[in-house]
Amino acid sequence: MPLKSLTINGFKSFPDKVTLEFPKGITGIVGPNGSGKSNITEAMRWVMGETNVRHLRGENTTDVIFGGTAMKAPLNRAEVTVSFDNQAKQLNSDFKEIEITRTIFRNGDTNYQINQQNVRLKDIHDLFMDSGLSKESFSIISQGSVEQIFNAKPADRRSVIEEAA
Amino acid sequence: MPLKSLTINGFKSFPDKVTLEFPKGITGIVGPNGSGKSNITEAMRWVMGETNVRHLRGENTTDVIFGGTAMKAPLNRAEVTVSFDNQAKQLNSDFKEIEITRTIFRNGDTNYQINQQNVRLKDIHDLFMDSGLSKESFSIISQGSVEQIFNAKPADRRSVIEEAA
Amino acid sequence: VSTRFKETFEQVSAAFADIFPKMFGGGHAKLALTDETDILNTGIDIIAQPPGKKLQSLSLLSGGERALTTITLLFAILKVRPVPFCILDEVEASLDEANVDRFAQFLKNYDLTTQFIMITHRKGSMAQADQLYGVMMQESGISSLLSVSLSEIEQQL
Amino acid sequence: VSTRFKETFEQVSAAFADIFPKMFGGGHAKLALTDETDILNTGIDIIAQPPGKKLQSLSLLSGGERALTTITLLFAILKVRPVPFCILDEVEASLDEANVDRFAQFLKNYDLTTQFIMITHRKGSMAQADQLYGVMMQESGISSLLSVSLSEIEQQL
Ligand SMILES: Nc1ncnc2c1ncn2[C@@H]1O[C@H](COP(=O)(O)OP(=O)(O)OP(=O)(O)O)[C@@H](O)[C@H]1O
Ligand SMILES: Nc1ncnc2c1ncn2[C@@H]1O[C@H](COP(=O)(O)OP(=O)(O)OP(=O)(O)O)[C@@H](O)[C@H]1O
Ligand SMILES: [Mg+2]
Ligand SMILES: [Mg+2]
Repeated sequence: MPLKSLTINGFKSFPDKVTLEFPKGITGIVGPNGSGKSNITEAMRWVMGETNVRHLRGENTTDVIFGGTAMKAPLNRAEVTVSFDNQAKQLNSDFKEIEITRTIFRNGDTNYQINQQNVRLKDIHDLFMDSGLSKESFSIISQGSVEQIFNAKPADRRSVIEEAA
Repeated sequence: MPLKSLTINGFKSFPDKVTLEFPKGITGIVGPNGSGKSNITEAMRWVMGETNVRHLRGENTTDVIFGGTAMKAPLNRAEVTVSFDNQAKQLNSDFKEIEITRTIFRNGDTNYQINQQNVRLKDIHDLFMDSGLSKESFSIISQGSVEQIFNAKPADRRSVIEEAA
Repeated sequence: VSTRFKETFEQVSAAFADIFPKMFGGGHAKLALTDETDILNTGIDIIAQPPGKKLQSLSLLSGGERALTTITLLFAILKVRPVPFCILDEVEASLDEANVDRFAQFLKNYDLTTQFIMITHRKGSMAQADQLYGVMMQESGISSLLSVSLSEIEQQL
Repeated sequence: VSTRFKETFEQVSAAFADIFPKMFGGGHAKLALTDETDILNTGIDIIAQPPGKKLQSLSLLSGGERALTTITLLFAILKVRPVPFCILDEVEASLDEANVDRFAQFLKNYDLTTQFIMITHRKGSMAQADQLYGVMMQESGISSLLSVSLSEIEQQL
């Protein structure tokens, strides 16, 4: 089930809509410190249903909305869309193409859509169950987590295996 | 008080005696992963009186003795010597040249010398008091401590300033 | 539940022992249960011996050796629980050039159905990418994206 | 005791605000007491605003920005409590090439009486060294040392 594209709009340092296309193989993302690369990683984590603001380096859920610069006013909403090719039915859905959109507004209101239909967060989680992309999967290795995993106590490593089990 | 040289003999991955000379300015130390660079940092930390094995990545005090390889037997002692130019009397001593040697044996016995005179560990610490090289100084920034310092809680940062105070 | 844990542990452990010499260009490693008699609560130890070195406590490993050992563990888990795509955000920060190249080669030869997205500062990793995106802030505080080639990046560096 | 802490804090705080724009090529930063009314127990907050960006919570900084902010803090402390020599073990692992160069330049221009020993994998740092030692393990598990030139290293890389 190849990942097809990721569209980031108003999320963190991306006030202007930006789309990444993902072909087969290896896609490299490069750029200076602070340019927005890890924000792309977090956009993916977020649109797939991340609920822990700590995993997004935030303190509040609305921290992901573009907060403005000296020259540009803050925005009122952040929106991310990810699209998958589901021909091999790796996601729990009959759709051949799957587009997931997550939106959050300044007042904290959030909205989730699968193929433009409003759904609940639970439906997003159910879509990924047993797909290798659930919350417990290792599909996203965040910056700094390699050192963290190594330093984990033997008991914590156990929970890593338990999640995979 | 320029640092003059560091001699490592039987410490960690240095079974064969090795001496580094330090001129003015910047000395770069380069090499592949696992080649022994951080072991050099720890040799300096150790000869200056480090008592916490955790700061040397060890579990026992004798972990710093060369443990052997497939081709070479373990050694029975580790010895490190550091020499300073003390013309500017930055160290608490009347000697113009200061050589500190620390030795540890397999049975745990340790020995300290200043200019070939046996001394106690306390004398090594006294030598460095107020020199900018005491235990509380930031003369050695270990691998990984940049991230650690950043992640410290505001209360822990306080102790960093307290140590400097 | 505990048999499922034991089973998964065995599989990950076997994968770990298999991948380690590929990652390090030699050496041995394995996972071990801290308490074989207590499957419900046991922790997991890592035992790693880089090539040419004697087996020592994990704490004595170098910065780069630790990173590569952890990367090995992650890929052992991925072997047992495959993912369709994997985002790696600067996992090779502590690796020297030779290890960066070996790791990039490992990804290149990995299961071709897995898409990898590598965020990196390292030339060796960029060199193995099938396509590159450059992220920049031409306007302060605003990220923009551009498809770039390796030679364009090299000119900038 | 508490006045000495307050005094040292003020000095480090002033140095931090002074060095930050040099490290980052712009921007502002300062240290703040979490509780001005309780000097004996107060913690210390870092407030950092990289160039061109709006002031935000510290947690939102990038990996490289965090590293550079911490390096700035360390040098602020060194300004207030100078050391005759300083060993830096791979402090620039998360920095991009431009920041590595700027930091190496900062060291080059630092107080000439301070000796720096930099353990590094980064070419930009090596380029500013007055002399280079290469550490290697020609015999497995046994470290050896060699004086090397930058061009010799570059050939190896
Ligand atoms: N809500 C937001 N609004 C505007 N900018 C934000 C927001 N959240 C984070 N940022 C900015 O995004 C930048 C961090 O981006 P990111 O972590 O993606 O950098 P990076 O490219 O991964 O850098 P590095 O190579 O150092 O890891 C920070 O400078 C931060 O100020
Ligand atoms: N007592 C000992 N006897 C023999 N070898 C040891 C001993 N203690 C540590 N070592 C070896 O030293 C090596 C680590 O060296 P060190 O940490 O200095 O590497 P490094 O050059 O800093 O690498 P990196 O670039 O990855 O940080 C390890 O492989 C370890 O096995
Ligand atoms: Mg990042
Ligand atoms: Mg090291």
